[in-house]
Amino acid sequence: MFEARLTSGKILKQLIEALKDLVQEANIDCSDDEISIQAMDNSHVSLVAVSLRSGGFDHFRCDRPLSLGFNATNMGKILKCAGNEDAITLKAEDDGDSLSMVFEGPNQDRIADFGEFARGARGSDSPPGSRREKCWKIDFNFATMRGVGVLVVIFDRKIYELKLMDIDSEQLGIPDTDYKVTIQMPSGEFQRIIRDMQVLGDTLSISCTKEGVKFGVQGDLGTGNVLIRQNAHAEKDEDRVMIEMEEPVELTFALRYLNFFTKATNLGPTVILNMSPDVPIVVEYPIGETGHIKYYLAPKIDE
Amino acid sequence: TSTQTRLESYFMRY
Repeated sequence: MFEARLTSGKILKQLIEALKDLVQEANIDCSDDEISIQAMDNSHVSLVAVSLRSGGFDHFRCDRPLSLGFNATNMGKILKCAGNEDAITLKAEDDGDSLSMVFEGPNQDRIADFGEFARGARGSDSPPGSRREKCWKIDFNFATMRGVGVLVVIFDRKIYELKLMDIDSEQLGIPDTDYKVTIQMPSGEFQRIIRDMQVLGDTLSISCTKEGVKFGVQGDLGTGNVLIRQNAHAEKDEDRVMIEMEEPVELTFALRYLNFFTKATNLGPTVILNMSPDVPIVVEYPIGETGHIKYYLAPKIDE
Repeated sequence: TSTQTRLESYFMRY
């Protein structure tokens, strides 16, 4: 049995939005201490890795490790039915073939007096559409709760079932790496740079020197360059630009994929870029204290 | 000209 409740269900909505254009199918791997997703895009150029720690959920139970294979587009369609303020509970049986998703609105709790409810449950003289009748229709189980002083009646609860699938996931082992360059910057600013650079070309060079981080693109229209300098003392944490550099690094990447990564911008105010010569870049969006979504992108190499 | 590399060139599959 797996069951996890996220008060801020919006995180789950945004996570699926952030990966569904990149990967079609993936496994949600559930364990004692986290739920995680690792999947590559079809052309094996990029990889997305999600981790949400169990401590970030307000209820988390996972009796044994489970892999829940899902279609990202379909899950995205269902999650669109959840409001941004809804809490989302995920539930799956150990040997089930579906994932149940329960959406609860922020003001769903209503307290009803047991006696009043008991009359309603017996089908008494409640006029149609009255509060009592509504309770009765929504959850008949309350009739079994005799002897309990109060009832919590849930008016606004939606339950969806997503069909699961068996997915042969091709997992990659990603070694712990000390990167030569770590850049932390506002996620919105990174998104704007990627969007603007795409107008000019399809390959972005990211070059980190003492001067700062230079994003450059060359195309038929012309060239574009944006220089970001360290700004570690900005008033707000999220406006800070912090650059740690052991040695200068310059790499080039396909803008098309970087653009997919920026779909995660809403998940947090900050993005962290990790680079070393001749290895994939890591574009990480921390998700509060809950976890992260990381994207890996293989560089383009000069022939 | 530059060539797009694949992730398997850097990470082991398991």
